Amino acid sequence: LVSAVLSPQELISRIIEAEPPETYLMKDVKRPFTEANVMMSLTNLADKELVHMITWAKKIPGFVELSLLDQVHLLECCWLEVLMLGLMWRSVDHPGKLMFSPDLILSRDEGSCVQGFVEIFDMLLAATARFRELQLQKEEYVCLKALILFNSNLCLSSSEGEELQSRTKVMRLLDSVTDALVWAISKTGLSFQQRSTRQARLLMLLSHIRHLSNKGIDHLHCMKMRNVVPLYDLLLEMLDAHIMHGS
Amino acid sequence: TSLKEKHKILHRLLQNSTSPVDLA
Repeated sequence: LVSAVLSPQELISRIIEAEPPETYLMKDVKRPFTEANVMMSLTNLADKELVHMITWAKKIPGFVELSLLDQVHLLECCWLEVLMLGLMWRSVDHPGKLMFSPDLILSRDEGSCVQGFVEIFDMLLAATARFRELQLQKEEYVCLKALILFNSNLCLSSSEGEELQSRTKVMRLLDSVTDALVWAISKTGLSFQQRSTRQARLLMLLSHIRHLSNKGIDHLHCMKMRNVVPLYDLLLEMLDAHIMHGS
Repeated sequence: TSLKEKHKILHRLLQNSTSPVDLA
């Protein structure tokens, strides 16, 4: 495994290099803000980000060494968590707002026109505020995102031969990224006790992000069922795959 | 790998050695 021969510092450098570019909506949200207009903008953006996410995953050291089936499975399980963590990272400097893209920054009120969205919006704002309090560093952020990817599903494909090897690789990749996170935290100049506390606080936020992602999937599924917004291609495929895994 | 899996866009993008951004 390539990640096994990299030092934590080298691994973080590679993960930072893998970061996707900023994604722009490239057009104004239609006014007035209606449920359909906002959802159309959010799903357009998600579609673009998903394509970048695949490139990102392929650049994370070790990912392409997994079986293709496991690569597919991991991404299908974690895509909304990865999108949401990216959203939180971008929104850290915009208290009370969510920066979906540099040209789409929404306040709670603007998001409230979408039925059922306020609850998710508030949870996203709360998690973002927590990252703000913790003064999340970029090195820590990229490690958390890679951890989400490799930790997205324990139940990978069959447990025989090549597939078993792939699952063992996922566990080793998780260990490598965890070591990288520990290294990133150690740079902050905290005491041993404070470093352990910070590590725990950061990792505990991942369970909130998983919860948020599940809420978001349910919400998007509901929007699809109500025909509020048409979903196409990759986003539709990722939503359907998540619903299938969930069921 | 099932036929259904092979037809997935995600599957194709992961397998392609060129950037998925170029394909999108």
